[in-house]
Amino acid sequence: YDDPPGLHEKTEYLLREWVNMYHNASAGRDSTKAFTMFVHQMNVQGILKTDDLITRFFRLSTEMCTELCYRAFSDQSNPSPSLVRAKCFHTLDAYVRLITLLVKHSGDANNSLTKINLLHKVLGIVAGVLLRDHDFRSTEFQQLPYHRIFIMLFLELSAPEQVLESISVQVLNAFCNTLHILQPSKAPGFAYAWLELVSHRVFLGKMLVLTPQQRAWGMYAQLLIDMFKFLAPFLRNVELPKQIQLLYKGTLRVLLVLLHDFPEFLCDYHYGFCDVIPPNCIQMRNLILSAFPRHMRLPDPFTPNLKVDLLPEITQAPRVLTNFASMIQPANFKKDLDSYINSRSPVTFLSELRSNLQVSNEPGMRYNIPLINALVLYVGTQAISHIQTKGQAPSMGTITHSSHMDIFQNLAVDLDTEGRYLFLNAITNQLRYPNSHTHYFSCTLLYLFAEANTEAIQEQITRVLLERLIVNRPHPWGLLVTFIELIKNPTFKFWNHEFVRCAPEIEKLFDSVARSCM
Amino acid sequence: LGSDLTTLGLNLNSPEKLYSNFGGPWAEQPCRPQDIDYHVPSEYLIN
Amino acid sequence: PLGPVPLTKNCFFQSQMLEASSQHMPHPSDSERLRLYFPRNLCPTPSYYPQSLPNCDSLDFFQRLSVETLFFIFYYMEGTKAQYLAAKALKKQSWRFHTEHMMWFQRHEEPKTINDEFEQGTYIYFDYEKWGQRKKEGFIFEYRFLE
Repeated sequence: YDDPPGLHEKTEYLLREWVNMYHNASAGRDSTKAFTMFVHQMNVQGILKTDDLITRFFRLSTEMCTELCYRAFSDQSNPSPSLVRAKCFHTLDAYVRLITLLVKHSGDANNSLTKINLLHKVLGIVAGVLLRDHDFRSTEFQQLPYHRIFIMLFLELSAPEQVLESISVQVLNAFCNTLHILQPSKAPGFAYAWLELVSHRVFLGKMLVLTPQQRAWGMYAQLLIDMFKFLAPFLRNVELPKQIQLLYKGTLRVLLVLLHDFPEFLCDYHYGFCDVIPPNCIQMRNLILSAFPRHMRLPDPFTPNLKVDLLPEITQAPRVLTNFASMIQPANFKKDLDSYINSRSPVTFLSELRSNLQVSNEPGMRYNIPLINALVLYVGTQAISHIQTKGQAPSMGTITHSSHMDIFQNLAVDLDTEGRYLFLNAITNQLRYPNSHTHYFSCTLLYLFAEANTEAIQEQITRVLLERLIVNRPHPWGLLVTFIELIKNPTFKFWNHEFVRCAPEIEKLFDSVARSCM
Repeated sequence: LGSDLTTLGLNLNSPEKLYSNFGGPWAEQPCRPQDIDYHVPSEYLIN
Repeated sequence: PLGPVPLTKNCFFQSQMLEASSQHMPHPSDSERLRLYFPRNLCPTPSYYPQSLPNCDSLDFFQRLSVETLFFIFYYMEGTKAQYLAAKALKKQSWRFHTEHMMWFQRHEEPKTINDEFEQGTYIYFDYEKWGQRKKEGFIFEYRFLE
């Protein structure tokens, strides 16, 4: 870094000075008196002269603070973890206060740009020191100092003060950027602290409640997707070593808080989440799909003669804040798709469809799952608007004999077991609370069952529903309603199928569900 | 089959929001009032 | 029907790093200000002890606490929601906080003098140094020190 000679010593001197001033009783309220004097010292030492020197000062200070913590961890004379923590926090909290005051007082009071630029700089420096430390120390890496710096800095910058409230969205943005850079896939040694930060009660409140017009929801969704992406390979194999199990269970807790407090958030971003959650991670996906708007009262799925298509919300399209249409690539495939939907041409579209979805011959990895998800939702939403332009509503009668249903039936017949499983999952992921997507895809799944030309397809549809029903709660309303319809409605001749009796416990399970329905 | 999510220490039937007392991803209990930092009037910071 | 997918080398590295950091998990106190008097090093009590009292973060819960308890919470759990709720509960019982003495006062009888600046009379106050309630006669409570 070719630091100018003497800078390291100056920084160490200043940091030591500041820590003493911060803890001195005369520091004044929020250390403002101490800060006024200290800034003078920084000026005398020339630290604030150039942007480069300020950057070096923060990097050296961060390194010194973390170095002090590593020494405290290895200091055998300090066996008690709370004493080690107190020692680390003695310096870290002072350092955080210095950063906070520099951010608050940089530029004039209403010049938020200088404040935010300085915050981005400092967060970037701390993140850089963390990543280098993470790579250098590998399994010796310790998250504590970085976790403390980030959370205390966030809490200090969340104080109810005018100057901070005027930059609160930018502060959130800066922290989300930093957390995205430090996502678990990039710094697995920091993953536990990362989830603590992302799910801290003040952070949740700021991101999901206090920021107007839900402007931080998209940033928060991105952070959850970062976590799902990290967990995905491990969850995909249902092979959870203890350390992964710990992180998975922590993530479930956070999702439960979101389901309870912010179901609309999960409703809006369910698509993006289900795109990255592995298809076999049933319960976590069910948790997300079970969310429904708080104002909505869901009829009991077991209500006899429940008339789903008479529910007021059943014709309303849910908000889906992911641009799934843009995920249908390449462009000429999307062009052919649109053309087929509109005019059933090119005729070759259906016969080539499977090859567009297949990416390898590796069992278990043959298909482009996000593409299948996007295709299903895109074709389905096109079908719904097509039906609605005819002044009708989706039903078993109105969804048939259409280019959209051609595509779905082709997929049901033409795909192999793996591909059809992913296709049926994409449909079943839309079975949520009463809305037009739930209704359309519920009818589609039942229609595919009724029109299937082989029993294998009907069995697979049953399996896809069943594997989501036998896991622990919660279960999405649309999933229950669809399954009950399948086993209740004689049109589907469900009970005639061999696979219903393929094993005693399966038969018992169907009977128990049937009894709850009747 | 997943796990019983009602045993994770969250009161899922609470009429109140959970997040303001959320103890974190590994906490078996919600935060107690003495665990939650609060911006109290500065005169209260006597120590 | 997806079957397992072999983990990549990077996944093994990630799992290894995670395993190492699971040895020093974040502690709840890492996200809280340093507690001078009540560090949160939870001593595990038998599970049949009440682990968290229902409704314990509500004002009416605090209003049922004794005055001594409220003073204890106010002086020993500073900067927390507990201190904030204890102060509210004390005010509900007509205690008033003197911001210079940093003590709580309660009128013992109607003050002899009241004007725009102050009131004077006999008060009960809680002395946190000697830890007890005391009576003070002829005390002048200047309103500028009323919180």
